[in-house]
Amino acid sequence: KRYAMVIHGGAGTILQKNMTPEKEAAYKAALTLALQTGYNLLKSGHSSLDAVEAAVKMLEDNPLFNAGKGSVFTHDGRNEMDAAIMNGKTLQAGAVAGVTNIKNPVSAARAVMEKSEHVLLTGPGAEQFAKEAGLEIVDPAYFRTEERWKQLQEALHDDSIKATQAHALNDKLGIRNRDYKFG
Amino acid sequence: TVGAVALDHAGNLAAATSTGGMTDKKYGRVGDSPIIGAGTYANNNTVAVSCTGWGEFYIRNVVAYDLSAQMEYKGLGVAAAGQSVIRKVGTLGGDGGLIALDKQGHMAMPFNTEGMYRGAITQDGKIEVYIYK
Repeated sequence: KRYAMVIHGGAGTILQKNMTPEKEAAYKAALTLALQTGYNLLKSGHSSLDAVEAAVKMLEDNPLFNAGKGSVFTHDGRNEMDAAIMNGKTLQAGAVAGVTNIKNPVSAARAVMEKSEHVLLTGPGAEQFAKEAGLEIVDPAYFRTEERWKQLQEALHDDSIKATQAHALNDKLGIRNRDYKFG
Repeated sequence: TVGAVALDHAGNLAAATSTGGMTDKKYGRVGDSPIIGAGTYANNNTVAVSCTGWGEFYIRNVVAYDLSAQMEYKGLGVAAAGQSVIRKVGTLGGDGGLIALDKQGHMAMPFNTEGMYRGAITQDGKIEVYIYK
């Protein structure tokens, strides 16, 4: 078989027993729509760059996936997003990292590739560049979903338990790892 | 993390990846997605790759570029090269997956986790979508 496009929505502890039929159907519908959207562009003569950007934008806009709307939260309760794009013909590439207010980070990555002399821009500078490049800037609250917020609360709660345990253990051992890093 | 790789009518490959990162991350931590050669890579001579998983392991192993290099210098096919780099990540304790599409339209979607949201469409329009192993 010869393929035109492949997509992913993330890997991890995805178990059928934790998935409702409705949610499974929603994931499959989202993946199908993203594939069809990219494929339609390819069939109408658009470039592979256009196809991958369009497909990723659809997945960024869908809160089911950890990208764009529906991104996970950092320790201090913010959404910090990253994206990259690369052109196999010219080996040009563009990327942004640590951005918080660009609606579609993948489009910002493409702007870096096509409208700047750089490859990777980060943080406030990347946000300034995206605004000047005419990309849609949104309030950071746009990215928030209740499900991701709950995941952060659970992680913070776990942290505090581990921290107590680690401190107790380290105190006994006589060492204190000031910022107890956990893998 | 989400990603896409595509091959167009002119034989050009492209790859794109976008992510919200890891829950509870601190200190401005950045994973592999925006690092060209680690989480995202495309080269018309070989393959387009988009990765997802424990970013630190993908950065250290330069996974996306390594897959392309194994195809270019060792002559591996996309499936064998994909398995090889995912095995390397797993051996070092990392987990995740990737999608890859080569210049002839062969594809691979290897992963070493319980599942990966993934899908592919053939050049004549047939769609495949999977979630679990």
